[in-house]
Amino acid sequence: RFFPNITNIPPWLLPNVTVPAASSAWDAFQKFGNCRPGEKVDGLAKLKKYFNYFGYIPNLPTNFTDDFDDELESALKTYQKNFNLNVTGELDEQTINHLVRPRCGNPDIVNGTTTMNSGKPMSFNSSKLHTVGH
Amino acid sequence: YSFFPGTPVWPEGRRDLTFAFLPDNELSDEAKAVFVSAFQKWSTVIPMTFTETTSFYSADIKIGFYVGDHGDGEAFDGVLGTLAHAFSPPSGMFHLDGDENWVIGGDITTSTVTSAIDLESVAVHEIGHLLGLGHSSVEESIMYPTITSKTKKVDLANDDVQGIQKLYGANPSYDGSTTSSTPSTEARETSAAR
Repeated sequence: RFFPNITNIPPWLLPNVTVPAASSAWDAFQKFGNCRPGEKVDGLAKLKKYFNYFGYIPNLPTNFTDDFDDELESALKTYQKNFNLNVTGELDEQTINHLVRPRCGNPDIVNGTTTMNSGKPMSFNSSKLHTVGH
Repeated sequence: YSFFPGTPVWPEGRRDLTFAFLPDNELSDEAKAVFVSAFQKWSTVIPMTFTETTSFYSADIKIGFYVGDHGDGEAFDGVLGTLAHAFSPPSGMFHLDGDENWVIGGDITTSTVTSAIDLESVAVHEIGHLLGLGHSSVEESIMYPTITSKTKKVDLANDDVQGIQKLYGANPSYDGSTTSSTPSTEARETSAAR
């Protein structure tokens, strides 16, 4: 859908496109607020898939669980560092608000290393690294 | 700034690239003009040119809007979420999510559509990937991975310029005046060290 001059188009003339920001693909992450390491919350597996997709969690041979485990905490810390957020390793409000933002589909971390933050490469201590075709 | 693993770039003999649009998309001239403008942001700072061709399959850079699973293993996810992706050099594949509400003109900040995404902002970012840049932690940079709806960010930051010029050198006619005045990561580190 292209809008040459969207400013002039009232929303009631745009059925199907007056989508509130909250209906994004990752809106479900909002419910993870205050979730802490060690807890098990329905849907956390989807968040792990998000981190896996963007390179923060290496590929695993099994499906992701809904456990807030060390792997998720580590991914969160790396994500928070990359985006200059407070590095808490927790799903705080600031982090969740950032996670649901629309973004480029290219991963932030390729083959387990990244130079995204401050030009300092970070590596996972795992031989099972996330690889994408890009 | 960052690069893809192995720092892939377009070969030395390929500095004048062609780009084409997926014919099935039937883009308007106005939409195509947005991409021309986005390419110019980069050609201003490096010695490369980008010229449209009508031959999609022989073009160096192939631009297409797709919905959902489009065969490259990186399915799009509907409104918002992931907006686009592009492949490292010399692939030239540039895919955008056809489900987004793309804005190609007017003042997007006053849009009444909350999920409006500025096409040129995303295009400038993805062209950075096509040329070999990865993501950056510098929030003001074009290569920062996220963009908020109803916002426009099309000017290269110092961080972007330094990264791309490391790959291809500087355009001899570049005078440094076309970028936003944001510090690069390297500059900020140097400043902090001092």
